[in-house]
Amino acid sequence: KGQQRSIAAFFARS
Amino acid sequence: MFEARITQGAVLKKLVEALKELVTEGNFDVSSTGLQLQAMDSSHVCLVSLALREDGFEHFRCDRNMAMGIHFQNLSKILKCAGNEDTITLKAEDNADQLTLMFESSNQDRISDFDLKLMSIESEHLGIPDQEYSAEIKMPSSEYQRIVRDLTSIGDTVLISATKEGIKFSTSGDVGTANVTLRHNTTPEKPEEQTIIDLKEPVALTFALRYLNNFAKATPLAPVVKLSLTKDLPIVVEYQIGELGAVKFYLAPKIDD
Repeated sequence: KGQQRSIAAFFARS
Repeated sequence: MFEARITQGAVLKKLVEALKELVTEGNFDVSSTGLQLQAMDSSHVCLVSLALREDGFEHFRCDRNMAMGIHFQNLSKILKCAGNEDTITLKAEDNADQLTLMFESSNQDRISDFDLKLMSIESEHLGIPDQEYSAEIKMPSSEYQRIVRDLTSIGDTVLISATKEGIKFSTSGDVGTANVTLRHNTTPEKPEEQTIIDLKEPVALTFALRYLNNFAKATPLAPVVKLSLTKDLPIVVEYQIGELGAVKFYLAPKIDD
């Protein structure tokens, strides 16, 4: 049913 | 020092009830512009971003930027002691290790104060870009709550597809399958009962239902919820908290290998 990604993979650390 | 007074203390109670299951702890970042929180859930699959504006409070003072580490279950225990009609004041000295919460009843005949121990929390901030989304859907928050609750009893994941026909929520599981479609509907007189679909291009994404269901704990905060979708990006589930600010939940999609 698809791989669950981490939310941190989508936003750059600031 | 930091001091923030909110007449509708119930809003603060509802807010913490909405967050406490999802995020165990996080920093209340206070500055002269207001109060912000950014926190991930323990599995790092979703992110909560809360922003309360300084001018949304009856009184707001913050002399120095501070990160106040909050344990949400503990804050919830204290806020349960506030009445629904109470005015709540938050207070902390600069670099304090505790946050004082003062509750005043509406006729001012009962005043109580509680000190919450603050924690030192190392948190990494994520930069969330302002961006255009392929589809933005506004719907009654109670409708969103019902759909994700209903579908959670059927399956684990939901495919959300936005097309010009409407927005469709689909799931399947051991029981069978389920589809719920909402059409663009601006017929109801009250804006909060309308479903408004702003579609730039069709989009379909899969998400874990347990998180979408958890976000619905914010339903008492707002009559309307906004969902924002773009291919291969997290969904944003946003509740406007009157004039005070907003809470946004970001959930990473499930992506086929």
